[in-house]
Amino acid sequence: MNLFRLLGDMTHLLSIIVLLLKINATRSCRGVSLKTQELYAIVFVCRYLDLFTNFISLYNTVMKVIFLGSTFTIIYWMRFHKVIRVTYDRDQDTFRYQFLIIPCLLLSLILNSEFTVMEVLWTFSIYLEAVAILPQLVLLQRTNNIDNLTGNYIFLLGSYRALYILNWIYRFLTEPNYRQYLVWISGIVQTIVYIDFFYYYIRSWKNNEKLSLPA
Amino acid sequence: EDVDFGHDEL
Repeated sequence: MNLFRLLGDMTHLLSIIVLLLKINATRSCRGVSLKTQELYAIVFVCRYLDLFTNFISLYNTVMKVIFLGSTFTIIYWMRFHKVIRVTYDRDQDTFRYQFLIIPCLLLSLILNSEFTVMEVLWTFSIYLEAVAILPQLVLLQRTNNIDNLTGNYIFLLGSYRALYILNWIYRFLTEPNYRQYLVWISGIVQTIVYIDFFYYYIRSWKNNEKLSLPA
Repeated sequence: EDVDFGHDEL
């Protein structure tokens, strides 16, 4: 565990807390993509199957449970909470899951480090995480109504990815034989996905304007 | 072999 990894995980955790607080405090999930949240739920379930088979540390176990629990809480609120679900932008959040899930699944069947159920699902989760934010970004662009908290949520998620890249560089330099090419490439792709958003986020912050993405 | 690495990350 190095500082970049810890900061990355904490930023990831903070992003989810921001989203939970926003939805809970405003009783509204306007601007939040249920598709992205459900893709993250798939990512976490597929990746954390090893909760039952492979104990790494108490820290890892606790964080995994928090990520799973918080994501399912958000999905539950957006689908079933009698006040919150009414505020969901159902008609705008139309990105199709299969466009992301099927290519990632096929890729994980071809490109993996071991052809076992656990390993293929783990690899699938790595690929899917790289693109899971896309429905959220599309929704933002469509509604063009980005409140600060939703903007901060996405900014924190992007920051978490950038910190993970620093973590990999640090580990590569300090741990002998540390290599994980599939994770690195997916992680870099995932971070690139945020660059456009970062540009507009920082620009709006510098100009003290409300964040909006060009159509 | 990179199986052991990465699985210790979240």
